[in-house]
Amino acid sequence: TGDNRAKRYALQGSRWKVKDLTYKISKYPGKLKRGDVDKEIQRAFNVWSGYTDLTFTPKSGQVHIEIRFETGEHGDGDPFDGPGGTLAHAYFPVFGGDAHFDASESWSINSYRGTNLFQVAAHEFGHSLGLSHSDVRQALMAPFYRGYDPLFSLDTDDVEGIQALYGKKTKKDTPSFDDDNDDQDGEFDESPSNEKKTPAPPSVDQSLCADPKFDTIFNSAEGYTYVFKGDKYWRLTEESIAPGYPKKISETWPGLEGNIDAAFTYKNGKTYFFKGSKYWRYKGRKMDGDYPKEISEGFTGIPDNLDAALVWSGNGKIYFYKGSKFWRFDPSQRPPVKSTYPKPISNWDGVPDNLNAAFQWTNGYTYFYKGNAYYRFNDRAFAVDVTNPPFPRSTAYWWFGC
Amino acid sequence: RCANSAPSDSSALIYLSQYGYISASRGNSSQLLDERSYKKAIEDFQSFAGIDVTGQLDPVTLETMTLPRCGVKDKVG
Repeated sequence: TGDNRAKRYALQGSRWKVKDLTYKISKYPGKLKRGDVDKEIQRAFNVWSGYTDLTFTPKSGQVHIEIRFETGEHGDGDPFDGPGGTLAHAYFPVFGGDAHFDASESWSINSYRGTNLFQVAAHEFGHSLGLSHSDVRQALMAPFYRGYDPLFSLDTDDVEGIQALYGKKTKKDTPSFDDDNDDQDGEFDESPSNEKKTPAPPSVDQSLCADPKFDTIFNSAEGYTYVFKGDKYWRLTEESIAPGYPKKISETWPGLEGNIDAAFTYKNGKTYFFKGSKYWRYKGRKMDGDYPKEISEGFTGIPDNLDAALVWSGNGKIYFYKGSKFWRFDPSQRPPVKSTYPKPISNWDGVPDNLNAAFQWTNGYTYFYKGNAYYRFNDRAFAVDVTNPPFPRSTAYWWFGC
Repeated sequence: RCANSAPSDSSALIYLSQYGYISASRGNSSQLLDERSYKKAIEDFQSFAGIDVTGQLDPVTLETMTLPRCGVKDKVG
């Protein structure tokens, strides 16, 4: 209430009692192929099924949500107004859930031209499911169309809204959303052994115990976890630091310098190392081409002198952290970094600024490191995990077996 | 006092009514709206849209009212 009310999603007050919903497109827009419209509409529904147990199945006959492209007055007393202005509207569950799109708009797919069908449809289906408009500007459920976003993803405000109505996702279906590890519901934490390394045998190097701050941590494509510090590196095992380390970085990764700022292994199996204004790409231990190159050349929109980088378990996109800011990089999109970045690291609730390192461990969790401590991130809550013992925890004790 | 009816005021009135900031009139009668409620409706819209809350139909507010958007009300009773 009042102006100082926190900005957030709004629930209209009704929702579906069932989660397996059906839909049909009764009237198509003129200029797009029906098959393309079908795909975009399903994709728009998938936005919501990615974070809940809702399912959306196209069928003929009696359905929950009917979709129509109409012009002007179309029988519901809510006439469309031609190109621009009102693009579409939808009815909340208690009013039937149907969605109507203004056929006089120039609907487009994966294009900066026209009006993006997928994004508008995903918004309208939010209404069909019971969400009202949000006053969080970057939320999908904000009332204004913000143009084609090749890096579209739901804002946490949208996720919180839909999960307030239909609960969190418990069933696995699409791996592209939350790597839904059942352990993520918190019991995983009650048994600290999952992360507690058994004390390292005396033959293991103890220097990381004395000063557990390091430059970067990453998983190799083979699934090994490495910690870099200065010109040395250690391999971590499930329980502790592997014996026989540290070794020289340059012995294992020929051509790679020490004092690396950040590193990650992408789904293409290649590992990227960043230092100052430069980056290297390796396939396993072999440099994968003529490196180093300029970060500005290969990662347009990403700054030099990074603090950390990771592939986030929540959406498989690449995140870079520097100072109090972060950038999201999606190599499959143009531009790979949206103009709304950088954003404040404080968006990652509980994660501190000026990080030392970050990575997604083989257990699917995302970890952030700063000084002698580390934080484990809960992707669904989009916040540092609330556990007992709480985070931040001692890196030396939990990761290096000290 | 009824709101002064400069052209932008009447289209703004329709907009604010269409999106739930002013209770919609039946359409077959015009309503007398006191200035304070009208100003409050503009402030609510400005706050929701994330623009400066001035209570006036300033250029930014009028511009925002022309942006393409969803037809569902922002304020749902």
